[in-house]
Amino acid sequence: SEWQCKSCTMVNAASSILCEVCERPRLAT
Amino acid sequence: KTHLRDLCSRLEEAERALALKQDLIDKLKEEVEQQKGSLETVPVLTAQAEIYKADFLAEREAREKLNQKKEELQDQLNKAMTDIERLKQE
Amino acid sequence: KTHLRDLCSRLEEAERALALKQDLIDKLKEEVEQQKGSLETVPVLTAQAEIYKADFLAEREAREKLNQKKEELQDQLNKAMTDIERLKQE
Repeated sequence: SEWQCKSCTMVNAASSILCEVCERPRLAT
Repeated sequence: KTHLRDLCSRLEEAERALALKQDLIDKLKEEVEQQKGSLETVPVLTAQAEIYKADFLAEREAREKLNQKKEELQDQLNKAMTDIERLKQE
Repeated sequence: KTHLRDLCSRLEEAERALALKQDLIDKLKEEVEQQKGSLETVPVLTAQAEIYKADFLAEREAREKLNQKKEELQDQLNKAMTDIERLKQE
């Protein structure tokens, strides 16, 4: 499923490992 | 099948990302070390400024004392010259 | 099936490792910024030390000149006192 970056709130596609905008990983705090 | 292919590509991407993040970590650690080197000069410069300040204040105090002594000598000399003039008159 | 499960767990692990590296990157970036703040004092301290050094040298030069003047006055006073003694004798 899609996931939202905790840092820049960008909603990323399920397949992306890093946030499209700030390049932080999905599980980053 | 597609799910398998998708997982593979994501795993590859994750491993590439790990390598890039590690490079960034190495670069940042190097930067921190370099800055630590420059920061070591801060206490040295602080001590140097303090020493020059103390030397400056000591010199200024010595000069003020010397100036006072010079004024006294100037007064004594002026008085002596007046005495000499008077004695020459007599 | 097992291959799929194996890929999933490796992907999970890679993503957890990415999060840990990101935490370290955040911490290192913060340390770099803090050190940058402290490094800004280096040019200020350098300038301060230079200013105190210049002031110290100027004071010392002034004191040396004053000392020379004081010596001259002392000589002139000694000479004047001798003259007074001589005039008193006459």
